[in-house]
Amino acid sequence: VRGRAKIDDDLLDDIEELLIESDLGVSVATEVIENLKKKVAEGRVTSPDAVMGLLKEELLALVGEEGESIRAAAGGTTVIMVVGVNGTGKTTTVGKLAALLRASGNRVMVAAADTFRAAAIEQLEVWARRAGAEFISQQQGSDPAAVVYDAAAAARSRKVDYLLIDTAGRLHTKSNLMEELKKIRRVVGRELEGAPHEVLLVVDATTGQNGVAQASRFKDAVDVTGLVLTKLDGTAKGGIAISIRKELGIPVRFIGVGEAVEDLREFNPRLFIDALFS
Amino acid sequence: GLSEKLQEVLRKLRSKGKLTEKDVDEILREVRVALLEADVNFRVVREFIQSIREKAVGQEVLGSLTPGQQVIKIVHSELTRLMGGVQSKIAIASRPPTIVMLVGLQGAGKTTACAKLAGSLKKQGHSPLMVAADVYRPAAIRQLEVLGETLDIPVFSMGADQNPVDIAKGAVSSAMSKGRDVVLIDTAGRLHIDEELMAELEAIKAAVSPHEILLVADAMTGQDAVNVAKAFNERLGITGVVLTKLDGDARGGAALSIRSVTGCPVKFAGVGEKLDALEPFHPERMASRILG
Ligand SMILES: Nc1nc2c(ncn2[C@@H]2O[C@H](COP(=O)(O)OP(=O)(O)OP(=O)(O)O)[C@@H](O)[C@H]2O)c(=O)[nH]1
Ligand SMILES: Nc1nc2c(ncn2[C@@H]2O[C@H](COP(=O)(O)OP(=O)(O)OP(=O)(O)O)[C@@H](O)[C@H]2O)c(=O)[nH]1
Ligand SMILES: [Mg+2]
Ligand SMILES: [Mg+2]
Repeated sequence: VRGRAKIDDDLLDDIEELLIESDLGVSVATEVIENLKKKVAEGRVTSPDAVMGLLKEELLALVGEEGESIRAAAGGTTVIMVVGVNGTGKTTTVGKLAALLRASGNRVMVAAADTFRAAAIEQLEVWARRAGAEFISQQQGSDPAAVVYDAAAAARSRKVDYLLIDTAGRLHTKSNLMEELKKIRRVVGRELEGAPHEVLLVVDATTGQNGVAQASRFKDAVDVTGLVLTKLDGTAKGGIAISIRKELGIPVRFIGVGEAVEDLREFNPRLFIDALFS
Repeated sequence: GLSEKLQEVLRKLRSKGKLTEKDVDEILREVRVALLEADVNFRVVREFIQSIREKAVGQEVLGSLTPGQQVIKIVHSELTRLMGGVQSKIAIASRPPTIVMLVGLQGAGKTTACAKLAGSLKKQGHSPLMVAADVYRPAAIRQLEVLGETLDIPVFSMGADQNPVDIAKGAVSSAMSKGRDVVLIDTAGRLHIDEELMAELEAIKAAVSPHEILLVADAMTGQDAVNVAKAFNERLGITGVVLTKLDGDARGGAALSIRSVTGCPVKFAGVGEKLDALEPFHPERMASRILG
């Protein structure tokens, strides 16, 4: 779309294609294009470069202009619950986040509340060790809420700054699994003041329109406060994050850009929007 | 069923005996939206709509269907045709062992699919051997071993300090000496743009000459599905696709995108986290699901 001579239907069609191919979805893309057309008709933009500038501002407004940082507890332990459908990168994100928080001197504890999937506890244990975080787990197959209860008690007595809860992947369409998640949230809420302070939904950047349904269901169940958009080091643009923010008001807090411990970044809206056009 | 907007358009055209080009365009506009909302790739949709338009103009009433309903019937059967027939068999080699390699992006469901396939092959009377060739992800080897214990299927592993190429070779020799007739190699998730890791897959392929290279892809993948499928197919030659997490409510347009850009059959559908949750892929059901 760069280096165009005039604003015409071709330019707008190309922009629509770019937005849809970035997984913004048809209705959001259509809305954005309609707003651009209106401004062009009103004579507010007269060059293709100006259209691109306006487009970026529009997208920035949708995804949230300011990155906000993690909400911390007023005193005591800040609890961050990490949720999402299967395979999106929750366990890896918990490990990276633990390391990030440790780097600024925090005492961090990680709770292995995925007691279901094969070797999930072992996987998280490796990450906890890498991050220098304390690790709370129970046996495979135990009640995740029991792990969280234990972790909350340990966090309180050891005066831990951050408690990160890794939960099992689950499809938002499975009501019994969503009930399990609600129970985990209730238990930690009873045991630690104000918990959970953040509920991060981990969404794979390759996810298509189903991402909105995921975010909506998880938000209804456990009141998601932020998104982690993972695997942005691939070729997917992660435009679904724009739709999620637009439809549900959930902001992106972090992005995952690789499989190593340092591959987690605070969300920068401007860089994200620029990357849609690279 | 079909989207509200599409039904509305069909209702509006219900009394017409024959459709004009303009009528057909109105219907196809809504079909286009339905396919894009289902995550079918933008360019795949464009080609598809163009091919349908040629077939649809001039449709007349046929039996009890209105011309509009006829168009939808054409769309549905064309989608089904593009999905391919039912091809849910692992190509068993004339001389054992049959070697199957599972590849794909991170988190797609390869390790789980490896175990599900092994379990199904065992039920069919085969003696499978699973191979833990993911030496990168923490506890990946352990994950496959736990699944192997659950299914009572052996897992070949050389630990996380060995090269996946050597692990694959070692597994094939072990299979031959122990009479295991299907070797299923679980590889690490990787990006199609990771040169080093894609070269690793090519090296494994060169070392053991797999009979099947299955691309494992997540049913909720959006527009990026074409990029991934194209790259894996061009570098390795994919013989089949396993589409996972179809037990969710993703429309699964990635199935059409992958099929259309690689020509490979989608052989299996992952429909749950349990090890028996693997079904043959049903093209017609998928077409209905995509259309919404
Ligand atoms: N390239 C890339 N890979 C990632 C990223 N985040 C996670 N992964 C990989 O994605 C795969 C799945 O990560 P997990 O952390 O196990 O995902 P999960 O959500 O905990 O999975 P379940 O617990 O099974 O639902 C692993 O291979 C990770 O290394 C990322 O930002 N970029
Ligand atoms: N609901 C559902 N979950 C699935 C299905 N297939 C796999 N999963 C889950 O998806 C997550 C990822 O599965 P894995 O088998 O670890 O994925 P992978 O491709 O091996 O991941 P990497 O090795 O990290 O690339 C796990 O939580 C699995 O239980 C499926 O068909 N349905
Ligand atoms: Mg996990
Ligand atoms: Mg795996």
